[in-house]
Amino acid sequence: EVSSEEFKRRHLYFQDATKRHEFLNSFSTAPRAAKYGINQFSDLSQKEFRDLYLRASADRAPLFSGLKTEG
Amino acid sequence: LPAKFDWRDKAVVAPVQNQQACGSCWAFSAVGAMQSVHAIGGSQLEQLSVQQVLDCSFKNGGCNGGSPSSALNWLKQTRVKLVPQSEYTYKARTGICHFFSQSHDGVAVKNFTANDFGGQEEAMMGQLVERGPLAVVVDAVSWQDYLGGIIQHHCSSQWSNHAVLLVGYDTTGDIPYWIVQNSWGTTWGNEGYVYIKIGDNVCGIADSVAAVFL
Repeated sequence: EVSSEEFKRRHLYFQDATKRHEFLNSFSTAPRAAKYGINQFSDLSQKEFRDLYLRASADRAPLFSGLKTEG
Repeated sequence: LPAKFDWRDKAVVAPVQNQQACGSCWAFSAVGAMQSVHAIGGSQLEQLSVQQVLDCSFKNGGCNGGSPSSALNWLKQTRVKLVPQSEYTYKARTGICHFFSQSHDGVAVKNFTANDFGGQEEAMMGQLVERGPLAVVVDAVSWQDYLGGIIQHHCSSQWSNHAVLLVGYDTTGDIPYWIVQNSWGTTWGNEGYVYIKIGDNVCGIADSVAAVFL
């Protein structure tokens, strides 16, 4: 029972992913433009993907002044 | 500046790794810069322990996340020497910090810089050539679906959420692009790498750029 629930959920995420691909691929047809499509993350929801892989933060960095500083 | 430049051509970039289901990209990014700069300095290219940074950099959150510059700051302040990956292997989960004596061999951070290169990506090219691979943070929400090619659109710089290693650039074609090593394994993207258009701070790649001094 659980596995069929899980299967349905993953299938939904997969369908969401294909809609995202269509949107993202519509931006540019230039030969070397980025291509989007099915990969190892396609059956993750965007939230799952974010919670698992997008965990970095950035401390506010000073604008580069062009001076040769050693930090 | 050369029209194209790639630190991989100088055999100072370690192979692509896979962080697996652990939010440790920040540690891979910081350690990736260290091991490359160490090799540029004439040492044998050797993979250093990401797990040591994950477990011991107490100001970061292990698998729950962190920042490359915070990890570099911890390494600079504590003078901790990173040991080879073979001595302290990656486990994809946060563990207890293993301490090593000061006499134990390893690589220490003397200093680092972290700057915002927004609007100055040509200067950022110079920083890459001069300092070696750079630890950068990006907005990688759209990378979930990325297969390859040069990212030019729909990769806002709304918020930084992922850390990667900048290893080169290529301005010889129609679209100049950065060459970026990710830590999601070699089956993702261009054998583990992603190409990002230079200019317009695509994906926020210029927001926070860290260079390491050993």
